[in-house]
Parts: sequence; C-alpha cells; structure tokens
Amino acid sequence: AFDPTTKDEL
Amino acid sequence: MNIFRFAGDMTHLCSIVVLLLKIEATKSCAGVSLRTQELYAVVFVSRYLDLFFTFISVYNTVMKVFFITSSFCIIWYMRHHRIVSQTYDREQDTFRVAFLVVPCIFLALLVNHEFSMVEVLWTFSIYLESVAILPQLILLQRTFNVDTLTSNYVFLLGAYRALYILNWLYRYFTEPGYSQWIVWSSGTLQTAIYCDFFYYYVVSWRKNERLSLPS
Repeated sequence: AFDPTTKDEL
Repeated sequence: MNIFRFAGDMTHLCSIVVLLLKIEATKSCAGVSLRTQELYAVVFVSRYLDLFFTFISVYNTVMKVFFITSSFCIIWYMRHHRIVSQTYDREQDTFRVAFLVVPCIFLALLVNHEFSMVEVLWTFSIYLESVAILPQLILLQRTFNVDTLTSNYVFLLGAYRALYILNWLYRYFTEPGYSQWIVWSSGTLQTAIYCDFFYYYVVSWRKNERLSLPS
C-alpha cells in the first residue's frame, strides 16, 4: 500500500 | 510518476523560470512580492532536505536542485541586483510572514505523518506552501501592479495547481491505499488562494487595460 512518508512528489 | 504530475512539475518550474526571465529582461521586479519569493525558498529548502541522504531518482534530484537554485536566483535579483533591487516595492510589500510561518510550524508539530525532524520540516513546507502566495496577493490588491507578473506566469501557476490535483485524483483511483490527507488538504487550500490571486490578477489587468486605452 502507499506509504505517505515516501516523498516521491516535489 | 504519471503524466499529470510530470506536467505539473514542468509548469511549476516554468512559472519560476518565466518570472526570473521577465525580471532579467526588464531589469525590474515591480509588483513582485519578495516575501512570497522568500517563503517559497523556505518551502523548497525545508522540503528538499532529503536531497542529501535519500536518492529517489535523477529526475527527483535534478528538479529539487532546479527549484532551490531558481528561487534563490529570484531573491538574489530582488535583493542585490544593482538595478532590479531599486524597483522592489519595499514600502508596499509589508505582509508579516511570521503570521504564516509560526502557525505552520505549530501545525506541523501537531499534525504530521511521523514525529521526526525531516518529516516535521517536510510537513511544515507543505503547510507553508499553501499560504506562501498571500504576501503576493496582498501586494497585488494594494498596487494592482502586474508589470512583472506576466499572464503566462499566472497561467503556469494555475496549470501547476490544476495538474497536481489531477495527479492526486489519478493516484487515488489507480494506487491501492493511496491517501495523503496533509498534502490534499493544504493543496486544496493553496489552490483556493491561487484562485483568489487569479481573480485579482484579472481585475488588475483590466484596470491597467482601461487606464492605458487611448481616451
């Protein structure tokens, strides 16, 4: 599932 | 990475480059709020700290470097360039940024995904970006000066926001378990404030248009 702490967005 | 996000990043970067080129071409920053530009620089620095210790992709790293350097270039021009710095409306650009920064720091300490230094700073940057354009909006409401804020700058800002919202919708419907309440809520607030800015931009543009029409 998506992990909100991965910062793939700028 | 989806096309909406890529296009959103491109229009965001282009908006900063367009503003920088306009300032360089006209050697003037009349109507531009230095406080908003400084808030953007704080947003990028506090958000891209992971530049030094987590590598996500070449694209990610290159874009972060571009955002940080271009925003500092604008600040350098407005503060230190011999000619440009004299065209800065110091007296009008008086928004107290502490009223934005302090609440964002408290909110980031209270509402975040993880209570760690990098995560709280990242969350602070998300909250700050959503209100960073307020000094620029206030300056525009005071001076109606759109000499440097060209329409393509405003259009690119709008495109950046619209594409990022499409990006979040796309990811919500394609990625299982994708939810970013912090980013979504502050991004929605940011888009609402940008719409207010766009409204005042059109009002200013029409006002200047009437003034300059041959009588």
